[in-house]
Amino acid sequence: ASPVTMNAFELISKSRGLNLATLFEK
Amino acid sequence: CSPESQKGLRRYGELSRLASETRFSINEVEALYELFKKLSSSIIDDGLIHKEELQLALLRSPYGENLFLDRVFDLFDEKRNGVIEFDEFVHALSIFHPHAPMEEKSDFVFKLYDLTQTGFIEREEVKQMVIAILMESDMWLPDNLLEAILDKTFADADADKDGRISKEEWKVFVRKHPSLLKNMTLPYLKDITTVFPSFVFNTEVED
Repeated sequence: ASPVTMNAFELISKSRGLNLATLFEK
Repeated sequence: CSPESQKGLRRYGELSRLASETRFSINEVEALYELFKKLSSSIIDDGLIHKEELQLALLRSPYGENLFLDRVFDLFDEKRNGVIEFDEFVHALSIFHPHAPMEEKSDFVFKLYDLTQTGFIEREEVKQMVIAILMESDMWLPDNLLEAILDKTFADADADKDGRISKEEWKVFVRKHPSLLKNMTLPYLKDITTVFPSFVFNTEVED
């Protein structure tokens, strides 16, 4: 989606700092 | 009762307490301890997760600033003593369990985004977070576009139009946009004993 149609929280949730799944990657 | 068996009993007591406080079984808590050991020894081997260690695991570098990582660290650090202890780690990860209620996940994200902990997500906070994610991705947006994104978000989320999002408004908003809680579920946690099978070498109980 383009940034204009995207809500701010959708953008924010893409931060790598919030992606805890990375902890489980070997 | 040898010192070794006393130590074993103490450890069993701690494991069983953590299992009763969370969604994990004793064996799963033991498997999480394998992950905790790995994270807490990556820079300083002291049995505690320092912010740089969490940052190294999530961002692959212990250096630099990341607003979201700071917030995640602060929420994990229940005792607010600047390090994550094992029980804090297990408590927080329990919220990321696939079986944890959506309400708990939604509350966690609300606290995460309420940067100044006023009990509301303010427009300025959202702006600060959007700027942070743009910087993290090496992107830039003109201010008018950024304000347009904020206008659209608040038109959707801020039902009483007071310029801030209350916890109740947030709950309604994430119900409309469940993808916003996607990060809050870690499927690995359902099979944690398979992800870290080495826990069997140190186990106190056989399931």
